[in-house]
Amino acid sequence: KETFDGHQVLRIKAKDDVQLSLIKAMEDMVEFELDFWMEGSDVSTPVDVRVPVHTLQPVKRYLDSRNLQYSIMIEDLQVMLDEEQEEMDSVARD
Amino acid sequence: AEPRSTDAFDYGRYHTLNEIYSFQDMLVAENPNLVSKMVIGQSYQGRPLNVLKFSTGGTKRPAIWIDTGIHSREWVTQASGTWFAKKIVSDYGRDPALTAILNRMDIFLEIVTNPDGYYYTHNSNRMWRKTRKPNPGSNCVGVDPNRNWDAGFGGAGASGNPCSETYRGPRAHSESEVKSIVDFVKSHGNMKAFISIHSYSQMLLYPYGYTRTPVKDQTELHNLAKKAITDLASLYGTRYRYGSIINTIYQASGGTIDWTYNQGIKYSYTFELRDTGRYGFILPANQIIPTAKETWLALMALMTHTNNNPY
Repeated sequence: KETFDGHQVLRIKAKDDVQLSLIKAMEDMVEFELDFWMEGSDVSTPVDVRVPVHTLQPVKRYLDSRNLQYSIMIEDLQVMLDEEQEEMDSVARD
Repeated sequence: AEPRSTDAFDYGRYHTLNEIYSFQDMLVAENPNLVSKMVIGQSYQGRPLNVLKFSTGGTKRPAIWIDTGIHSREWVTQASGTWFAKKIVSDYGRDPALTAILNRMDIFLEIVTNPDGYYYTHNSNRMWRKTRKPNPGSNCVGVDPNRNWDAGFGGAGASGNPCSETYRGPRAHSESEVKSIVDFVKSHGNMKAFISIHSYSQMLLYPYGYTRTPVKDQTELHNLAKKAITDLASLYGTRYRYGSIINTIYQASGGTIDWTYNQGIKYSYTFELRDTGRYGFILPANQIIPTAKETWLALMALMTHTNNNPY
């Protein structure tokens, strides 16, 4: 079973269309291994993207160097998945 | 410990594929005069594509289609679909609005629209979204079943890279999970509403996603969407955005409801359920029933309008 230890989901907010296109360009950067959870069509819609732990630093460098504002929506995805699985297991036990 | 009846089924937790299949069979067995199960095809890995039909008689009556789980990781949608199925049988004969709908129309509900993907999320990769068919010439598996429809197929808003989460597939309707619905809708020929349910981001969307050209029924669809999300918000205050796909969320080609609208199914909508990003696809199970209940109010608005405005 695939695990996601240390994977983070970042919420990126573009200030303008130039920044939006910089974010969209990330879709083609296969080396980042990004999983876009929510994409935005304009600056009013944030972009949520799951980033594997081993590409977190280069991704954050890319964002910082282009002054792209982001927040960490999910700090460690595996922690949430473990909670979800634990709940399913406990209900099944009951 | 399988529940002995759909009354004992726990709608407030996430269930495995087999548990949902068992639920469907129990619901049919408990309501033989209202519910039947149709198998409209098979997934790539050979799993049945089950559709529950809710009907009070007639043949080829005007009908409403609802599907959940086309993107397998969006677990709150399959869970809500299960709750909707029970709600329909519980309310028929009690709720005048639903009874009026079912006295004239049929409802088709496909709860697990991507069973291979859903099984895979439970056993291998919780983040899986696509189908599970291998792509020749690539190490990457799966096609995005919401980019595989013959509506703007191949245009901007989908990827040609098999490793992308929005890979459109080698050609339109290449995925059996999609083709089975296409064939069913065409053979039925009397669908009047088509509602495909996703998560997350709390939006109610109507065509188009592949072009900025407004649909000819834009005004009616927009006003109906507003009424639906107002009803939804009346329960817990959950705020939705609404509008056309391309103007509200992003450009997407090969999308489900663009194809259904182009087939003449005027009331074509996509939901994006809870939440707005605190949990995303990992929505806690304690939000399943509230999400299903508020969404049901919006579904009733869409279905009542469809029933009251025959075309």
